[in-house]
Amino acid sequence: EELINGDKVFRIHAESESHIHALKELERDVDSGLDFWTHAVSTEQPVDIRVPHSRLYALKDFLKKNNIPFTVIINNVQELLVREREEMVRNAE
Amino acid sequence: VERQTKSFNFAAYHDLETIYNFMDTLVASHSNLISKVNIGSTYEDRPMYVLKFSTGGEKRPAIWIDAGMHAREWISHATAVWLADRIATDFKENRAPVPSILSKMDIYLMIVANPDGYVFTHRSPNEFYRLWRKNRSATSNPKCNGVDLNRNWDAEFSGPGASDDPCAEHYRGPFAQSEIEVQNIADLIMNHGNFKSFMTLHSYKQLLMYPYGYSGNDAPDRTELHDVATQASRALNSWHGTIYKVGSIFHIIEPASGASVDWAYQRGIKYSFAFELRDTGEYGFLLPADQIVSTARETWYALRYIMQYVCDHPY
Repeated sequence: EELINGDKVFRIHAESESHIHALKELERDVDSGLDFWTHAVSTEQPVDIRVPHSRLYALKDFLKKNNIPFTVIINNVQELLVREREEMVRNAE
Repeated sequence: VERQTKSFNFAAYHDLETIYNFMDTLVASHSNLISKVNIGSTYEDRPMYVLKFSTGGEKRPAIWIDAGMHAREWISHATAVWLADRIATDFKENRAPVPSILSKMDIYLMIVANPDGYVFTHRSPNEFYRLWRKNRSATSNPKCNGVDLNRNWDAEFSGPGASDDPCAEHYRGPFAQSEIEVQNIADLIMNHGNFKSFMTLHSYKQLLMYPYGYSGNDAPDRTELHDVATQASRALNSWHGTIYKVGSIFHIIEPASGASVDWAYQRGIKYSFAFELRDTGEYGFLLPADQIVSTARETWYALRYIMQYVCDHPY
């Protein structure tokens, strides 16, 4: 079972073209393990990324280094998944 | 085994088998109105079904609605299940405007446009991947399966907002309509030849969108499409006050080439819209099941407005 305990979802607010450029570069790195739920397109649209626990510090460092503001909108994705699966089991019963 | 749609739990997420069983039950309960059309098979050889709501006639003007093209967007499948039941019961109980719409047009509703991906999102415990988006076809990279079905249509394929990397979430595939799931839907629509509206249900944050996705240029019918979408979003808002943003795919979500709505519009289906249903904030792709029915109902108000408009504005 793939456990994603500790995965968070970041909402990133690009404020300049250089932020967008940096986020696009990040997205191109397929080894990063990041799951882009929305993509870096403009300063008007936030970018949501599911971040594996093992990548949290690397991403935070990256964002801080590039001065890109972000918030955490889901603290632990696995918790939501567990809740959802419990409900599925109850419904199946 | 006695089966009844009225005992079906619409406030729950269900696996593919349960949804397919529900479709059979619905068809059996409304055999004068609904038929189940098998439009082909998926990459992993699962059948693909469309519910056809029709009061008769050959190749009448028709409305297309699909859900679940992105596997993890479970609220879209669940909404489509509820919609199927609602259309059937509104017709049966002669509740406006469904009977008058169906007296002139057919409705095709596809509840699960990406069955392989949907099954994959339910697999457990060994292959659990609830947040899978694409289908499951093999790609040029043996480590990365799957093509994003909403980047695979023959609409400026390989343009902006799609990736040529099989490992990317929005991998477009090797060529336009390389994916059997997309080809099956495209074949049905082209062979029919008389679709007047094409609507696709997705989920993330509340948006109602129209072409184009591949370009920031205005579509020729942009003004009318914007007005229709604005009115539809007001109808939707009347239920819970949910606020939708309205605009072109390119401008209000992101550039997206190879998208189904652009494909439909480019083939003359003027009233082409994409919905991003409520599924946001704390719950990306994990909307609590107790919000399914309210989401479905508000979506129905928007769809109903658009269907009525399409019916009243033949072209």
